[in-house]
Amino acid sequence: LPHVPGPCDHEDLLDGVLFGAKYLGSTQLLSERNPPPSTRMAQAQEAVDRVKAPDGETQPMTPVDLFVSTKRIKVLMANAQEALMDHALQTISYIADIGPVLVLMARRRLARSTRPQERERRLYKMLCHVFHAEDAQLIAQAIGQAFAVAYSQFLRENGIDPSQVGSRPRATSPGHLHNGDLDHFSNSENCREVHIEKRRGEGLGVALVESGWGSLLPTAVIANLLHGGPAERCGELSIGDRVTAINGASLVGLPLAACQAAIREVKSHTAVTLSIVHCPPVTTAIIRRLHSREQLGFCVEDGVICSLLRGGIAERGGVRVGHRIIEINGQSVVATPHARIVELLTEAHDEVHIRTMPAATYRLLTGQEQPVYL
Amino acid sequence: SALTITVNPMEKHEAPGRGEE
Repeated sequence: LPHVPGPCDHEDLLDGVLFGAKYLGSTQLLSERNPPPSTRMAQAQEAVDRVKAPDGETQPMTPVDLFVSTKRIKVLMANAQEALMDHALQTISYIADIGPVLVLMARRRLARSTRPQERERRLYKMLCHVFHAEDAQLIAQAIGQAFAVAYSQFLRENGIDPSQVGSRPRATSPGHLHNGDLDHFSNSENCREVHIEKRRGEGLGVALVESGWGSLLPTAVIANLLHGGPAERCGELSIGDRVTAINGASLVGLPLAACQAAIREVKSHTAVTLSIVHCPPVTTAIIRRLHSREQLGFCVEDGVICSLLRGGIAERGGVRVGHRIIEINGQSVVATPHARIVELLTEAHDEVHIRTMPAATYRLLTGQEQPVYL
Repeated sequence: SALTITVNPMEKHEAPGRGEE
């Protein structure tokens, strides 16, 4: 393990360290996914304001032990050692210390909102636990150290050298950001409304796949069109098109199953309007890698991108999870063994051009999978 | 007193929608 500065021994953090504190209470807040530091500060202050008793009133407090390890954070009753709260470390979004007060922010599942504008903003429920401890700062430092140790373990497990992360400048100049998608999606000429006439009870005749995590426009993608079906007959749809709305209801950010359900729901209609962004089935990512020692920032399994380092050169270049690599620097790799693809990628430097398509689309186009038409 | 925020670096790797109930 690399040395991570902090008040604890790494070995101790793996097993777990206990700190005495007084539990003041908990509250819940709604939060964006990765709020800026100023928002986090306001959230921590808000949590303290809600939990703290007003001046002049007695503050209810429960003596507890905070158990901190690289896997979990638990709040234990001081005497009984019974767990009051138990959170996996990766669900702790952040911690705040304000003088003798410590605030722990645990992310809960995505708040399912029925209001479309909130769904677009992807609000998360945050559970905020507030504690009082004379050494709140020390506890915060120990939790910060546990974050760093767990993070470096995670990077190693994913084949990324932790010394390469964070040591180089985080965000390079916008000039180094390639994202063909950004130009494409912002060009209104690529967006259109497609009207499809059909018989009542007839399906649209489209197969959908996910655009993939990391996509700038997370929504359903047309993977196939049923021959002779209403979608194909209208002549305005092609494989790769993003479906952003159906009869005016947005599909952006919804899980694939929800997009499919929305399309099934219009089976009884005789006319349907799809809002689409016309996209080619294959996308190009351009990774600027100064030398072949620099981490590419993604993992490949059998030609499919299975994970992506946030902020890495691959993500900035437009690479996304769930896509199959079709070409590397103009060379087709569809029939290339995994080991050779890895070799090609590790050798590549300067400007690496990678052409990809959603793996599910690829499987449908090559007949490895049968399309399910909606 | 000063307010210090320590963000979990894992946060940026978490797939959307993850968390604990």
